[in-house]
Amino acid sequence: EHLQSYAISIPPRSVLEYTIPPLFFYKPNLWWPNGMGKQSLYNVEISVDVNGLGESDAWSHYFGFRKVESSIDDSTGGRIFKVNGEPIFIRGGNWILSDGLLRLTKKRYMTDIKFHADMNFNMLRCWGGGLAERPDFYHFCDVYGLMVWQEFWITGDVDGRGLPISNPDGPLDHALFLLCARDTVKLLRNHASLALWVGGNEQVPPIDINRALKNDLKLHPMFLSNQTTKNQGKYLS
Amino acid sequence: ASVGKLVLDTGWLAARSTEVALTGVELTTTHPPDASVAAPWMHAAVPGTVLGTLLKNKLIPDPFYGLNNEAIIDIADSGREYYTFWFFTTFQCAPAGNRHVSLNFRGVNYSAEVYINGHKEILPKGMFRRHTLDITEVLHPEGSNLLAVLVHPPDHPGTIPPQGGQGGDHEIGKDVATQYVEGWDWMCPIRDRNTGIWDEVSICITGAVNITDPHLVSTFHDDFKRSYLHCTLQLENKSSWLADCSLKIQVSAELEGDICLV
Repeated sequence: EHLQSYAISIPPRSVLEYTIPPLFFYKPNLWWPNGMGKQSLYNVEISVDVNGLGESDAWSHYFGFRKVESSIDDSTGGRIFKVNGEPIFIRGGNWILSDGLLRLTKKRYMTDIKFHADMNFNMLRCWGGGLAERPDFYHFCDVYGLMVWQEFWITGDVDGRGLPISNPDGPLDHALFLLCARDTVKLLRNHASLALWVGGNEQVPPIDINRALKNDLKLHPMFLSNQTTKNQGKYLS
Repeated sequence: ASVGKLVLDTGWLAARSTEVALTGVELTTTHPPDASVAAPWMHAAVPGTVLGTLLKNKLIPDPFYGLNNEAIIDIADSGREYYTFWFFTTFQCAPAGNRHVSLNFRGVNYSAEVYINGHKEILPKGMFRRHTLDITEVLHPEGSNLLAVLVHPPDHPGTIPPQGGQGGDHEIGKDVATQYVEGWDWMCPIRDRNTGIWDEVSICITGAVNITDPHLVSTFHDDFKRSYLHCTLQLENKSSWLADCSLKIQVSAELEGDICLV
């Protein structure tokens, strides 16, 4: 049942958004963070053939079945994570980037991330003053079970702090910031390790950017359906 | 040409823009760089940064050893032109029938002008965005193509105060780019502010219809016994005719080696 085909007609010079009917899985092998179980990954392959002309395009991605939830704990003010319904004690590290000259090879990412897994970490936080990390980084986090807390590019450089005082209203071009943010989300959103998007480093982005990010990244109601009503307001991711 | 992706990560050359008198049109038509890599051209690090290219050619000391970084001129002192670089390469791809070819940049810091076989395209500002150019119409029939990219540094590279500090003078924060590059409590300033073609460059060959940005999501029911995989994607028909297509999705788990369970 995991090989399906659908006939589609696409008008000339147009873009069609298409939702494939959901594929059913009985007890899929779940993806777990490092230390909680296996990092089971399925290979999802999508291809489109044009009738009479053969294959037109193909795409594939490793996909992990997992449910990540997080909320702010009322008593401590800290963020609590659950993976596949199980609470997880976060053992995290701060990550800026692999190399200051951006020599970001697959081999380097693999080595660095495996090293963090070997240190028994289960989360990396990508600091807002560094990179939105690359697909290869996320691939190896998928493979080695490192969840990723990914921040957007807001730091003390853009909040009116510092000496000399930084621009208090974030980057000059808010539309460009959001364009880059949306494109980054599309680039990375399918990775099992991606656990949380954060507006910036230890602060809230400018109001309009923050509002847009929260709106764009809010969970679709469909994916809240099997959580209790009481908790719905608490789930932020 | 078969459907697929060709990553352009070898054979790149680079040169400081102020040392190249030729235009992008000339570089990609009548006057491509000499294959013997004569000055001012040098072997380039793509993907990578200008500083990475200079280090690869031993034109700067490694900034991450000792106080070597102090020996490298900062963009605040040199001016943005000093770290504005040409990148050049060639690739083989001939146009064929119903095939469409795109040139893809996954990350350029900060903006760029692209020339391919004499045709110019602008890559707008922004470090964290992808760029896709349809180059089907400008490919050479015999398949040998020339590509030159003029990469500009961030608009606000800023100045590093003598005492250093968190993010220098914070000017880099005006751009949509990494902010650590003006130096931080854990990092020396990056002299070129990471200017360069810093992530993957590729050529993609497709038919008339291509797939864009699929989104995969799973939902769970009955204590994770039942699960559904949801997928939404965009399909673009670049042709002038109605495309009747067959869209296939296959999900497999690798059991061992090349044996898969479907």
